[in-house]
Amino acid sequence: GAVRGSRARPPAGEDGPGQRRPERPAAADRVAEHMLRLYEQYRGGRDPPAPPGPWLRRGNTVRGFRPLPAGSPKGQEMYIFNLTSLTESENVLSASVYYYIGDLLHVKWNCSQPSGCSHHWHRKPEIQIRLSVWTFPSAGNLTRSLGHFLINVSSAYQDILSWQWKDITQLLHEAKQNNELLISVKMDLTGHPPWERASSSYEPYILIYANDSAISEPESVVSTLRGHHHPLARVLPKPEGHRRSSVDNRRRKRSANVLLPLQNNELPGAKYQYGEEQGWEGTKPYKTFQPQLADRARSKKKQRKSHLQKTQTLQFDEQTLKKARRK
Amino acid sequence: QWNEPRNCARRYLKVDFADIGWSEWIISPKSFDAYYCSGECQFPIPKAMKPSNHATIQSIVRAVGVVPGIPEPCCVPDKMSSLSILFFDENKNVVLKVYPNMTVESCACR
Repeated sequence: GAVRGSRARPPAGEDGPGQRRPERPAAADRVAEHMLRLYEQYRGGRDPPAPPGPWLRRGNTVRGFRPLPAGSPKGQEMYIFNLTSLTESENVLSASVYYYIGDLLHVKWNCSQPSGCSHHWHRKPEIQIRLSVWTFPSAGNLTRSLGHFLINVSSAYQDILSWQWKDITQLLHEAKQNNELLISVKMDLTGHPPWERASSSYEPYILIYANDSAISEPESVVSTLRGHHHPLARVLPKPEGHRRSSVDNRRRKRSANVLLPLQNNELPGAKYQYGEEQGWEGTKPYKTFQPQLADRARSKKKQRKSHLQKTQTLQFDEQTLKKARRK
Repeated sequence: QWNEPRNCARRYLKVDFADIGWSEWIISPKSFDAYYCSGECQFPIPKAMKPSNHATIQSIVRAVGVVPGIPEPCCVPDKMSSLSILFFDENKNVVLKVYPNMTVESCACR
């Protein structure tokens, strides 16, 4: 893993330098707040914010993950994230851990001034955060490290912010490739008192930007909601089963509802077979028609060509239609 | 809306996710303007209904009546736009997805 600290950067729309608050913002759920802000940006038709890091592509999916409630060994705070809802069709563009370091700052209140209280932020001179990402062991698997980062929070940062982020895209690619989507993030302070687990509002969270290639498939809006959403499951069959049965139905219909040539507009006597690569193609009777059709097409092609250049839309005058009706 | 001309046109439809039982996991939007297409694509199909060449031919074949059983072309969505939906996944994590083809922008005879 890299050994360089990320520069402080707030979640999208977060307070910037000069907007520091003396108290923690009253956010009930930081990840929900962050996601809602992203949603507003997407919905407003504005260019959605670029995900953190060098990943400029935005994709059509953003997932926010809260840590599972869990205990941890003393002196080393561990957060477990269940990322198993990431689907195979979701190509991860960017992944970041957001974490709160506001507790590492001291606030000194000065109430001696006649105008009232003012506050001053004081930073500990050198704080080093070790952030390590591990796979969380599932049945038969052992824990293994995906990478770790040493993040320096020093006085060099003049505009230090409470929320910071760290890009873990490469780590997540590896975890996804190995289907190890239950991961743990450990945070500890080197040479300082142990990292204390924050209240749920200030726990780290993971944001993943992805491009879901399956989103344009039929019923994608339903298939992404399958699983625990019982009201839907009651009304609709599961998409996979549905798809399979609808394919079966189509097959049955193709074989059962055989129409006469006059009804189905197919060439009389033609039998069609389906080749995986070639698509639908005619057998011999169809092929015998091809030269005639090709000749006819060639002779008419010249006549049509000049007209087609003028317009690509077919137009019919009343006389043509009368002729057709008479025929 | 049936007082309006019966030609193929976009009609107003607001979908409330609560009405279809999806509000339990969809955080936002609560509802959206989906619209729908409805109306006739009778011969001759006006250009305003943006008939495809195929629809024009089908309409003529039907009007002429040479091939029995050919229906008139269908009034279907032509241009559609996407919709961003914020919802909970099965693990109660928040997901934002941009679903394509959720709102009808215009209709056509096809």
